[in-house]
Amino acid sequence: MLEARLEQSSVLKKVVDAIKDLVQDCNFDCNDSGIQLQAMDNSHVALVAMHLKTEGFALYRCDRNIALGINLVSLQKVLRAAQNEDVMTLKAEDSPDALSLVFENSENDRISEYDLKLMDIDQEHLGIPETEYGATVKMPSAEFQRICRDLSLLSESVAIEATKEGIKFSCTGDIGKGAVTLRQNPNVEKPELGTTIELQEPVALTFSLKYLVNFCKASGLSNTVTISLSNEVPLLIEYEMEHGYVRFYLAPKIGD
Amino acid sequence: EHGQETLDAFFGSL
Repeated sequence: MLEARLEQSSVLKKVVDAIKDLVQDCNFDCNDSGIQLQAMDNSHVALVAMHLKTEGFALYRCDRNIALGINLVSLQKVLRAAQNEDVMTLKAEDSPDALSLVFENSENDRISEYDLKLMDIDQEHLGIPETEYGATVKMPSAEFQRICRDLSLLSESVAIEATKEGIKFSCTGDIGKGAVTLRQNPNVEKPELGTTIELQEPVALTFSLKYLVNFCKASGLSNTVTISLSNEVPLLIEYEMEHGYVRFYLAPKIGD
Repeated sequence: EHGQETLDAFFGSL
């Protein structure tokens, strides 16, 4: 059986908020490393991989692997009843048909108990190869979100080029074109506001801005975002949490 | 317009 307690309900609320518009039904795989999730959108263009590690839970017990088949819209309805600071306890039997969620407020004078019906989801699991990326860029997540939003008003696609000078996002659309270049700037005082680039080789790829804007819903999970690129392989966008992560993979657009 | 690839071309299903 599973029993997992989060000190802050906001952890799970934010994660579900970040992925609910990309995938609808997915398995939360509970095992001794924590709770993991891997799901692709319907078009198989994007994949989200999430891991809430055991260390992030105030209490974590999982006797054997349990797959919780969950509709994220339904889960979000239940999570709306949890205040960010509430302690959240998840419980499920082995091969469960429901997930129990208990929210307790910090004054310990309100306890809310919900059962969420589970679904049978036979999801194919993808093998994501370990990749040495040509370029790994770390920047403020708000900065990346702003660039994606601004350029998505001009075009459906963005060309991302990483060189030792910096990272350049450029696009061309019906009304014109735009480009944003971020130079390497470690910002020693406030590292989370800096932009750092590790370059093995220059890379240049094109991606759909619709998906990038969607991924940026996860910006609330971390002040920084790490973007990993290599020519002709999917883009990796990672939001690191204290005890886990949310990663998005996006297939490139192969142009003429 | 660029052709959008899918992840199946890059990630094998287990």
